[in-house]
Amino acid sequence: MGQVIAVVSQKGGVGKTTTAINLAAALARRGLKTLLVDADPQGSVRFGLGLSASATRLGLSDFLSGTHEMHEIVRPTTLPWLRVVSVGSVSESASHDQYQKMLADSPRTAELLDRARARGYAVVVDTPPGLGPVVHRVLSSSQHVLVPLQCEPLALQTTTQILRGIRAALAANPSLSMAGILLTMVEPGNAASERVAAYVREQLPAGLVLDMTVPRTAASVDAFAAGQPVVLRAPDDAAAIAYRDLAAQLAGRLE
Amino acid sequence: MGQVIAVVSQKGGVGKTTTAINLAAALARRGLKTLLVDADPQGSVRFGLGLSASATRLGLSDFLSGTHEMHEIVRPTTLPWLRVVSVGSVSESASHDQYQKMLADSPRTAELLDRARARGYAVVVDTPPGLGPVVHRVLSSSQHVLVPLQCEPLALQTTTQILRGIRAALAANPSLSMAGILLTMVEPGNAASERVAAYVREQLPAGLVLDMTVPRTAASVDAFAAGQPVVLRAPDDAAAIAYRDLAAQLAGRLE
Ligand SMILES: Nc1ncnc2c1ncn2[C@@H]1O[C@H](COP(=O)(O)OP(=O)(O)OP(=O)(O)O)[C@@H](O)[C@H]1O
Ligand SMILES: Nc1ncnc2c1ncn2[C@@H]1O[C@H](COP(=O)(O)OP(=O)(O)OP(=O)(O)O)[C@@H](O)[C@H]1O
Ligand SMILES: [Mg+2]
Ligand SMILES: [Mg+2]
Repeated sequence: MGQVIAVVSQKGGVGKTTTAINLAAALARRGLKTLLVDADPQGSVRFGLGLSASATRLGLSDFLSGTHEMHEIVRPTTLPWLRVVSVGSVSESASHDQYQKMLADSPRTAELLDRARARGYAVVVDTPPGLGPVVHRVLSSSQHVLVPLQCEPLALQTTTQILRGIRAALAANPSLSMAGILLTMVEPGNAASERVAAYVREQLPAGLVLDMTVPRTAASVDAFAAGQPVVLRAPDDAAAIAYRDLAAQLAGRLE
Repeated sequence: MGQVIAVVSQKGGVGKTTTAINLAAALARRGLKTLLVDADPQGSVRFGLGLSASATRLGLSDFLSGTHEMHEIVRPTTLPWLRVVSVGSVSESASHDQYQKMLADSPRTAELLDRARARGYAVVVDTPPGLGPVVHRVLSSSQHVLVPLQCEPLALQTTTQILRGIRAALAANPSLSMAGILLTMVEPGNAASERVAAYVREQLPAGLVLDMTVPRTAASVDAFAAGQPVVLRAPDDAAAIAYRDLAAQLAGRLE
């Protein structure tokens, strides 16, 4: 029975999608049967994997609305053990209100995640920024939660808030556990960035902050533009190495 | 009668809060009576202005729930002509679902914005990432919308989506007009960043992309850490200059 890990942060632009894509690709490269699910109506996962609009037209939002079944929305990728569920047709609509309500009220999210687990998938879920209904619904059906934290001063000030939200989710779902905080976009040699990394390690309980940190690299930005996870496109890049380390550390828990 | 400008993007981490704070501070420095409203439950505006937790404990969410009146939530700042409404007590709660529903259903947001305009305020509203109920409600009571676009490849791919959302909001509110797209975190000399800037200017209708661009600068990051808008803390910094240019261009429309 596989496990579900949700990548969550209330802060925007901290590397949730980049982390979800690269963790999923690195798990698949280790031979784990992996399903990457995009629950963010922005639908960025498809860009990071270079999937065409037509291949990802149907996805989670179409399964939720009951118009399509699981076999119609789970897509193969060029990577053998990696399948993906895009967010689907909601990403073409001007308003995401309806999708949020649907996801918050429908039992179909839990159904999708449970069926994927029963088929032996390790499931990685990308979520929208915030602590709203989408994130809560996903966390109520997950077993692990990973919190990327951008290494910038502002991200520090909002850490208490995300940890408060996670604590509430952990209390509401006894089978959920904290995979850890992943420091992202670290800039070695940049004093502000190093100060943030040091402060987070000092202030937060030991073991909460993962050992590996993901540096800000040009290869990561280029990889997204090229529609390929950096772990595949530039395996020797420092960010790719960090994401492989992350997959190595989490793989045992997700099978 | 002042006007309301909402700073909106469905993408996270593109510089919405940084732009809202610096635009408001630069307008106030020009002598415009300015009100900065934080509609994002993350409540980052308070950090960017260095306001204490106790000074901002009550704000928009407390006005919406009907427990507090306008005079209790409008706060002075160290800058003459700049007042601020923080997001209030929702930023202390573990879940933002309730706040989203309240804001979407309550007429109190429109009431707050209309009363501020009637008192001659130019109003700048920071919004959460996304195209959900909070953003729609704010846009239905605004006269201008400003869209920061981070100069990174991924932000390009999601531009169509934000423009689709804005077009729908423009159709729903005839008094709303597009102030423009503001390129942020531009990195002169970085090929990927320059490619994005050039592509956006070529592909989007003339006049949609504002002339000034905001470069990525260390002073902007430090300013946030220090709790002061970069236009005040480092007036000669390239980002501060760009934000002053933005205020000069928009001031006439917001009075
Ligand atoms: N290690 C890295 N090095 C350089 N750039 C990075 C890195 N990780 C992410 N980025 C860039 O930072 C931006 C934000 O990343 P991403 O979109 O993954 O964040 P997010 O948290 O998913 O954002 P959102 O809140 O909008 O969902 C993107 O332009 C991405 O290319
Ligand atoms: N011109 C700039 N130069 C350098 N860093 C910047 C600049 N503008 C913003 N930043 C940094 O980028 C990060 C994201 O900015 P900000 O929080 O303003 O974005 P946002 O769109 O409001 O994010 P969210 O989606 O979480 O609300 C912050 O750490 C901020 O300090
Ligand atoms: Mg994302
Ligand atoms: Mg913000």
